[in-house]
Amino acid sequence: SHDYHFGLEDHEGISELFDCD
Amino acid sequence: PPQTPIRAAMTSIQQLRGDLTSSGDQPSTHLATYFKNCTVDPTQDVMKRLETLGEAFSQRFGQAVGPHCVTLGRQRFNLGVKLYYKIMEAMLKSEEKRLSVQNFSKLLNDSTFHTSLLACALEVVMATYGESSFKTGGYNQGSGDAAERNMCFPWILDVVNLAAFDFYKVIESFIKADPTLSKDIVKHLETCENLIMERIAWRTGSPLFELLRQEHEGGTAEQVETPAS
Repeated sequence: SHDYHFGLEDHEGISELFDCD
Repeated sequence: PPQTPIRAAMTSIQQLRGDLTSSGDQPSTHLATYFKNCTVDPTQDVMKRLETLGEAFSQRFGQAVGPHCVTLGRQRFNLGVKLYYKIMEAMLKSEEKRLSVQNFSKLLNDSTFHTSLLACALEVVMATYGESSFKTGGYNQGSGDAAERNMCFPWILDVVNLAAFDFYKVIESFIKADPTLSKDIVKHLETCENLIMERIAWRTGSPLFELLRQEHEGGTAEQVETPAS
């Protein structure tokens, strides 16, 4: 519904972004 | 009736408040279960952090708008807390599905994660109320009233003492976790994202430089350029 470009891959989530995987 | 800027703003506010009506100002049963499943239960730290940041936010809101508006700041903060819990739960459900784990102890005990998520929720609330709107022609350079200029992004980062680079990490996951966000709010967050990427993350003291240094020492990155380059 909006034009935001999602750049994260499927294997990347909030856990990886905060180095908690 | 024809859409006007005022009507659009009122609709956005009603939608935000409506979406959060069923969300409590405490963690839901489901979210509380995620907390309890942690090796170290983060509940007390979460509550303490909200208490401290709630006080800081209300005071700074009052300073920006006027002393009589501290209560209004508290109302904005409380709405932000509801959104923070709602998005956190959605993110954890998504991570549970993706990773097939239920123990998020490390993430849920990471103060930077909580502060980033809360800051993003507060930015969404303030943008919905037009209190963090960017003026055409650049940020913090508009001709709006003092309150608008004062509370424009990255004002919130200063209030909660958060590095822009850490705020950046949460934006995409936040948008993914809340499909009900309006186009205007998504656009607002995208503008914040671009500002961080283009300018704020490169300021002196940014944690980005330490990360680049570590990458370089690991021998995997190319020569790191200076900030000026």
